[in-house]
Amino acid sequence: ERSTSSFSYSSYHTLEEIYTWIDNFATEHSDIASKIRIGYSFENRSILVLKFSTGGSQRPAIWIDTGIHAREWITHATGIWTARKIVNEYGKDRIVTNVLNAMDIFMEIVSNPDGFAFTHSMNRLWRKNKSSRPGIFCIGVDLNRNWKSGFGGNGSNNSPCSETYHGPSPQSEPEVAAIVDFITAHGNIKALISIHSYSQMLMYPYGHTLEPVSDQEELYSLAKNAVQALYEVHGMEYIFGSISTTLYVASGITVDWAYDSGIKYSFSFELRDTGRYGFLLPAAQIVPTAQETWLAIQTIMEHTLNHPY
Amino acid sequence: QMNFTGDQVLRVLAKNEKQLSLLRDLEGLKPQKVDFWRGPARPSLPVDMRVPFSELKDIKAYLESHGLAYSIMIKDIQVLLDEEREAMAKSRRL
Repeated sequence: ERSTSSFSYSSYHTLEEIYTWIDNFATEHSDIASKIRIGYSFENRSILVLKFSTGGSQRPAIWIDTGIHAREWITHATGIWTARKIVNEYGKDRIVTNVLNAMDIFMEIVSNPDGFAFTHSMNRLWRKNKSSRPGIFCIGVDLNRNWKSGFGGNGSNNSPCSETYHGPSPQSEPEVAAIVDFITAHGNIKALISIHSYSQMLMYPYGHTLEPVSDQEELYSLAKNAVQALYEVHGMEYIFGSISTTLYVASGITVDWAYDSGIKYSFSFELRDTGRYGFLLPAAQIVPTAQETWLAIQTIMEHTLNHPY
Repeated sequence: QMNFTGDQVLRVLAKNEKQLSLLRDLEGLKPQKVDFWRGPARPSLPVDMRVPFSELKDIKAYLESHGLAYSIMIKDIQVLLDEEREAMAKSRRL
């Protein structure tokens, strides 16, 4: 009988292996975890979310997604490790126990299943999804440019052949629309954490404009604490700040849409690498990367729990 | 599976905004050839770009002619991909 205990958390896995793991994980931890299908990808693959809940209804919740850019394999691996950490720590770790006694957690581990499958089958360095449209030669839309906030602005590209192609219209991509519909219907998401790689940054809105968000001070302080907690694990230095002032102007991105939708604690991680392997981070760095990221995620979760709004 | 033998990732340190825009121009000069792993953002941040083997000579000449300092971050992408695939296969066997 296959189970999550025979699953290697320090290796990279195919889409099929991850989906099998999700099934096993939800079965083995059915007291706290369940699997939800929030939609279908362009190529009709299921889009799956793990829900962590200890009861109640319509509780405030935290959303975590990984893998929106297909080639960023370290993010899916970190998501899987984090899911196991949550169930292992509930009842032991003070923060996790307090959070789950009052809130739910939703984790979408493979936000771009078609693109991820393509990185295993054809092109390891593919970034976008796999949507195609009549009369358009190039395939795929950058799912982190397809959101409504600032859609089509600077830092996204109108050319379908570009790696940052924003798509024909906001939420044109089923992978984005599925998240928008789920979060909008839920209506009580209080924090959103979207995990990318690489360049070791922790950022908050806005990306589409240099204008600071109204909660800039609080988000800056929270990011600073989270980055410090992360640093103390393995000494990895992250920079932090708003996307447009820390990295570059980027329009139509997840965290801008989340913030504009009322989710104050919206953050985007850029995990390792420091500049040796890029997207090809060796599997030996999966666990240390996940361990340090976990401390930053915990910091954000605890702040969200202690600052209801 | 696409093969990336000989493809390299160059790390470019742009000194100023002008040099950053020279890098941005590359996306237009060589459409679908240059793949920015870390896009041109600000002078304090490195730019990492994957260059197909067939374009290496042109791109390096372009960088050198514009005084753009670069280093080779990944000498041959396919070598890392083969290692990654072997590690996955080994893990699966285990």
